[in-house]
Amino acid sequence: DQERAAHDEL
Amino acid sequence: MNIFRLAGDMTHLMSVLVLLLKIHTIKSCAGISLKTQELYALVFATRYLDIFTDFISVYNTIMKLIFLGSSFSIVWYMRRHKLVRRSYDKEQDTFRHFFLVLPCLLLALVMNEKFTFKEVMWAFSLYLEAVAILPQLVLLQRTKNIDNLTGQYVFLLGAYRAFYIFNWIYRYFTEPHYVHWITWISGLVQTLLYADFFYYYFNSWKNNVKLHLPA
Repeated sequence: DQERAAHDEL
Repeated sequence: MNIFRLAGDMTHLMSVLVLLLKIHTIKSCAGISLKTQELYALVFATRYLDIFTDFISVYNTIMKLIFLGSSFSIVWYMRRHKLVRRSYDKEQDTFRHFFLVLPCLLLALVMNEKFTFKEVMWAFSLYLEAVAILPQLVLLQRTKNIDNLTGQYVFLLGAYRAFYIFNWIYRYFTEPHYVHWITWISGLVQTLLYADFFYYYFNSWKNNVKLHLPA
């Protein structure tokens, strides 16, 4: 399953 | 990273530096709402929980540390520093920020991208940031003459999220699967809350008169 994209914004 | 997001982060950084400059150099927090500063410290604390677990980039980590450090030190200054706290307008800064925190928490429990602690805290921090400026805007309406640094601080704080909206539009069109409704709606609401401040701020700048918000 697609690795949950960590929130990359501040 | 795109130019809109970089502009947004730099504007946000400048707003924090303007506030720290004001508090650290003239040892005054006149016109600044402690409630808003406490809400922002909570926003960063709940948003950056993953600062040591999910490494994104050096830039991302450094900026998170700056925002965490500055927001907590501003709260400390306004609460503990003997000179600064004397200029805090306790009687005027009466917004019950607890009534902002609770609804945001309840909403985050219902509306989140995934029902995990981190995601609920992420959603909570977005909802809370959208309304965190309210105590400050209320205080500005009660404060008769708003000094320049305070006006610039609020202006920069509003402008940074406006840049982020352009960043979200840009990323939506350039990155497949980039959809974050919670972030987008919270960011839009947040920016709209500044609309009337921007209007009066722009007019005071255009007519070269002191910034004054109607009660």
